[in-house]
Amino acid sequence: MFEARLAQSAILKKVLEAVKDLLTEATFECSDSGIQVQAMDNAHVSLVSLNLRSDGFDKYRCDRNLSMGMNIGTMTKILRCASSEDTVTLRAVDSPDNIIFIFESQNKEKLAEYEMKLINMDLEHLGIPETMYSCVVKMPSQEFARICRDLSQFGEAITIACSKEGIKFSAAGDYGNANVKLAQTADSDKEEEAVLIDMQEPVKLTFACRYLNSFVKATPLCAQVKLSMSSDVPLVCEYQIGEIGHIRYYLAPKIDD
Amino acid sequence: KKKQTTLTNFFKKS
Repeated sequence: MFEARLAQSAILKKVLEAVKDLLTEATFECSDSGIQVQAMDNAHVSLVSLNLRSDGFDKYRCDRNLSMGMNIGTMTKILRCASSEDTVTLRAVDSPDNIIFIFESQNKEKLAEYEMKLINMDLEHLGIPETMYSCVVKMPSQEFARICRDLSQFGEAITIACSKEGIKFSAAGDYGNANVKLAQTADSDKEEEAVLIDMQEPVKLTFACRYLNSFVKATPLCAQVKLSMSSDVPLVCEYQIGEIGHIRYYLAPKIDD
Repeated sequence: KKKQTTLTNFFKKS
């Protein structure tokens, strides 16, 4: 028996919105410690790594480890049927063919159940080595989303250059070019508005806008985003999910041909 | 001109 309950479906709704552009299907691995998803987009350029800890749920029970293949489009449609304040419960038997989503309104007067067929999927894990990154930047997630959106108008790729002084985003295209520089905040009263740079060595990397613009769909999950970069390795873009876990996106860089 | 790499260039399948 697997059962996981969240007092408010809002978190799960936001998680689905944050992955639906990149993934068509994904395996949800459920164990005693929580729910994990690791899945690449079809082109194998980006990877979503989602971790929801069991202690972050209001109720969590997982008698046997389960790998449930889910269609992300269908799951997104189902979550859109829940109000943000509804309690959501995921339920499956051992060796399940289906998963049930149960939404209960706050006043307990409405109870909705949606059953979704699971799909058989080959599990393909990527071993991601522990990496010490040359630059780790924490910045407001809305600012990052804004910069990605603005610079996408100028080119297909954004170059991120990070040094002690700050972080510079730039894009160049047929019609012109653009760049946005953010300095490290001196002393920000509000943690959420801070730009913090932890730099060992300066880095300069180029990434496709299309993926960055999918990652920023996670913005409603967290006020800050963490970007970890080293030369010639994939970017890690991380959003904390309240007290329950995190979503990390990995993105392969563009390199000189 | 830059070329898009894939994650399998960096991470091993396990």
